[in-house]
Amino acid sequence: CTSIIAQDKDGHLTHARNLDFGLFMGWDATIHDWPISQKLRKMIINVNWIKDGKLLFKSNNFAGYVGIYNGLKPNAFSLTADDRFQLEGGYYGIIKWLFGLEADGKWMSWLARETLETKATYLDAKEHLMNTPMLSPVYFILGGAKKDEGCIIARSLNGTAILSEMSDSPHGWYLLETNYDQGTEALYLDDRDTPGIRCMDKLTQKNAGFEGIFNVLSSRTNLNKLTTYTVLMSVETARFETILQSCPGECYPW
Amino acid sequence: HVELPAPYKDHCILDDKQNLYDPSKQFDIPWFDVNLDLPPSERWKQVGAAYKTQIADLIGVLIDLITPIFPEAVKFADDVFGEMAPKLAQPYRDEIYSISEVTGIPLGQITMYNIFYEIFTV
Repeated sequence: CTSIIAQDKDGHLTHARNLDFGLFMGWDATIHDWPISQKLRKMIINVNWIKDGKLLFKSNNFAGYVGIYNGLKPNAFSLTADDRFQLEGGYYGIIKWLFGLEADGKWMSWLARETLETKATYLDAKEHLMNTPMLSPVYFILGGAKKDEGCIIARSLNGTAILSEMSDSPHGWYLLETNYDQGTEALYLDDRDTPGIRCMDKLTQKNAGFEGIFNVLSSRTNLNKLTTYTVLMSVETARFETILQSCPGECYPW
Repeated sequence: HVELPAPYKDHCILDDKQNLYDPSKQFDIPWFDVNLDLPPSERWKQVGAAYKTQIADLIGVLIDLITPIFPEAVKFADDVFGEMAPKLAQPYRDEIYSISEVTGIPLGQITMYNIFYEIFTV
């Protein structure tokens, strides 16, 4: 996956992500694609979540999946979640949960949904995502409606391992997260940080909007054979667009 | 960073002065309402009914992948994840039960699908 939060020169924020899924789950040698990714592309839906008869927030989901990977609460915050792989990973949380040792721990995508359902501001959401015990590590990428409201929360099961703020970003006007801790090198066989950063730097801040960031996320290898869709969000305007993605032909498998 | 060999090399399409963004493509993805004012068992009925074939196909691919290595995969998913389901927190539990009911897919398999992120991080 790749998540990006960028702000233009006037401080307007755009939050976007590519969802990549299906690695090592078979390979269809006839059409040169991952079969799980192929199936997932047919199951993508957008959801308006209604409460008290009004729109509470928006998300996209795979049909039949009740948790949330990406969501937008108008005038409050936007959220995406990228996989974080740790030795003490999700299986450890599941085992602890099964034995009742982590009874209060939240499943990742349910914590994201709970945050969108119950938190009204960027700061409330940030506090909740940083401190609620959970059952698996993850990167929460959180954006707001105002200038500099953007952060990456690298979560371990019981707390926040690393918090990276937009205001401290080494890139100045954007944050980019794939599946590695900020400030560490990505695995050389799976380095989507370098091409993503190079392409964002070519984009420049004055073009930081839906069009520009979609083009970055449509560039190899941030776009690869695992990519199922790109979602583009603006908290300020409540625009939420999901666009189907694939990478046919000679494209890197992940 | 190690550059990939051609034709897999990283490539920023901005170098080609291309614009791939077509906002009309967002309408390829359908919108549904999930009404939190309804009981959890009612919220996903429309989505479940519309996508039962696709959900079954996806879980079928997972099972086909695992079965050659682990022939008891279907039974394992039905039994182990089926037994986990009653312990899940509300309102997710009732929502998952209703999706299983409306799609006709065993509860254990729908539960496995819904906690797949945690399994995948292994």
